[in-house]
Amino acid sequence: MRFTRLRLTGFKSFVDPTDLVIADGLTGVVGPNGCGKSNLLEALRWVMGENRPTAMRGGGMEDVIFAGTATRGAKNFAEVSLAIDNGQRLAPAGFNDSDTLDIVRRITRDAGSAFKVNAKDVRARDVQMLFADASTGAQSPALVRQGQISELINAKPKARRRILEDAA
Amino acid sequence: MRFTRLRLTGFKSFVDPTDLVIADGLTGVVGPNGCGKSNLLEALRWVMGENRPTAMRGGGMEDVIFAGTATRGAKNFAEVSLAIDNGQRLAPAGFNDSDTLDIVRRITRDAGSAFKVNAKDVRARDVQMLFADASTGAQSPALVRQGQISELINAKPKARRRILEDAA
Amino acid sequence: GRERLLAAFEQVNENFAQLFTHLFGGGHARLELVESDDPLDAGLEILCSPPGKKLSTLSLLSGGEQTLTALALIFGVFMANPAPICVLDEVDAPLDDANVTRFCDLLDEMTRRTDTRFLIITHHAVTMARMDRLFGVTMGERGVSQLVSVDLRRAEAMVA
Amino acid sequence: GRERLLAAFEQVNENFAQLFTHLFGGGHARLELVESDDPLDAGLEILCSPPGKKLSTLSLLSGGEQTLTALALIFGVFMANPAPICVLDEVDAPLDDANVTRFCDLLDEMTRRTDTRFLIITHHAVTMARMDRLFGVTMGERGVSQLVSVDLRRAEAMVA
Ligand SMILES: Nc1ncnc2c1ncn2[C@@H]1O[C@H](COP(=O)(O)OP(=O)(O)OP(=O)(O)O)[C@@H](O)[C@H]1O
Ligand SMILES: Nc1ncnc2c1ncn2[C@@H]1O[C@H](COP(=O)(O)OP(=O)(O)OP(=O)(O)O)[C@@H](O)[C@H]1O
Ligand SMILES: [Mg+2]
Ligand SMILES: [Mg+2]
Repeated sequence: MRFTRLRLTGFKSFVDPTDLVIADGLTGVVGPNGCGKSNLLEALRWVMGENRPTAMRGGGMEDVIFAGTATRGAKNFAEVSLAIDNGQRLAPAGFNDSDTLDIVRRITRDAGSAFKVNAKDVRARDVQMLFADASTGAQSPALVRQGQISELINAKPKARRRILEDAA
Repeated sequence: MRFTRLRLTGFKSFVDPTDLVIADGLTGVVGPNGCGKSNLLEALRWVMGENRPTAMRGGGMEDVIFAGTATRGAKNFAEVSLAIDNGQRLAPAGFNDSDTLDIVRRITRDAGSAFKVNAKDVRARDVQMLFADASTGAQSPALVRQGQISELINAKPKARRRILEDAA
Repeated sequence: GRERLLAAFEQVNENFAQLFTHLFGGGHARLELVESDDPLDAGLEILCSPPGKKLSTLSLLSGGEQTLTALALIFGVFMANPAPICVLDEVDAPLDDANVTRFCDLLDEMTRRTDTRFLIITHHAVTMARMDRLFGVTMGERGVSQLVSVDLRRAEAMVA
Repeated sequence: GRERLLAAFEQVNENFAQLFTHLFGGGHARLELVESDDPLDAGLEILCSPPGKKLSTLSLLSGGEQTLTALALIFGVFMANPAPICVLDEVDAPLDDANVTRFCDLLDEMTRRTDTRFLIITHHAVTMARMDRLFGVTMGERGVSQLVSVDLRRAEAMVA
């Protein structure tokens, strides 16, 4: 499974549809403070099924919807889609019969989140399982949030042990 | 009261007597990871009467004594002295009759800490009071440890309120 | 006790609000005492709105924005009761070059307004170039620290 | 459950020890399960000895040394079970230039050994110059983010 593209619409500061192409090797993401870099990682974890608002620096799940600025009104929904190349047919059963997997999550104000895989409605749990089977997911230790290394260093030993559980 | 010089002997990685001259304005301190920069701030807080080993990244108060390396043996004591220019006679009563104040703290293995001001033995409490009266001290909010800003940002509101108590 | 804390809060809040707007080149922020009517038992909440962005708590800001806001608070406290010595250990690590420059401008302003002596520990080339003098800490012999003077002009040439 | 955690611990410990010595150019380190005989309830302690320095817990190391050690642990876990995607958000902030270079060398090695795609968020000029491509995030319109391609050669010239 190769991740090929992350598309954000109305997700936090990415109000207009924005594509992040994910190619082989090392892709750098740069820019001034507050411009939206960390929001990209949050979008990836969100589409993979992250369900704790505090893990997205928010109070509630709707905090990821573009809240508006001095010159633009707030949006009514946020959507993130992740395109995955499945040419090698390594995806879990039930999702393994096409060359591409398109995973879409959309949240609408007062209506909650909806997930689709290749345009078919699925539950949050199905998406979480799909990524878990591929050794990734919102809790993957390979997704290191800003400040998370500090937390690991200062964590009590019992809290630190959880990083092993993600490897097991 | 102007701070003019910090001298370290056997304090953490500063085994040989080392003088840090403190002049007016902005003095930068640079160097590679692990070379001893943060140890300088710890020496300053220690000579001002810091009495919590955890605030010095240690388990016990003796952890500040040079512990030895592959090529040098451990030391038996650590000493830090702080030279203060008191030309304007602004020091607290009892310490206000000379041009310079020399504050010395020395810890000897298995014998604890001893404080002197201008060669006269004093208690830790006297030193802490001297600096508190001069709007400084080991807990001064103007002494910002590495990682302390992160702690302030992530602190619960009640813990954050303590920064106000140092200003009051 | 209580009156002194409230007086300190008012002074620090005023300083903090000014410093925030100064450091961010706009926007506004304020402190609030929350969770208790007794100031000695209350929490300190930080509400901030960087220029062009909605008002929110500190936790919703970016890493660099949080650091700049925390520096506005720390210096807000400092200005209420300036200390003779101020040491900042790598506080500029999460800041981009533009914000490091604003941080250094703030330090220059503090040296004009107070007699405080500053020790600034940093890895940032921009900060180094703004100092009045530089000391380097080295470990030529493993595990043993030494202090050396560093030529400022060499540091400035590096950033040019 | 218990056997899997212990097997993971053994594998990660081996990877971690190798990566630590590799990243520090010497020294040694190990992980230990502490505070309980039941691995599912134990704590993870990190004992490390950078080259020329005494063995101690992670808490006694410098900020940059702690970060490098934590990276050795994170990649030790990663190598035990490589993910298809790895995103690192400003993990290089506390590192000096020499250690940032070692961090980038480690990333290069990971791209050789795995098919993992990496997204590296950074403010560090040295890291930018080591990437295969760069995207810039901008906020031309206040509060609205946009993604643009950044010319790598310009970034490399900046570091030269
Ligand atoms: N729901 C939302 N609607 C609009 N804007 C939002 C929303 N949530 C967060 N933001 C904005 O996104 C910005 C944060 O972006 P982000 O944390 O990605 O910055 P960053 O590029 O990582 O910066 P740094 O380098 O400081 O870490 C904040 O300024 C915040 O105002
Ligand atoms: N009692 C001691 N005896 C000898 N060395 C010590 C002692 N205590 C600490 N050290 C050494 O001092 C070093 C830490 O120095 P310090 O934290 O000042 O580094 P730093 O220059 O601030 O680095 P960074 O840029 O990574 O923050 C450690 O490597 C540690 O081995
Ligand atoms: Mg960020
Ligand atoms: Mg340090």
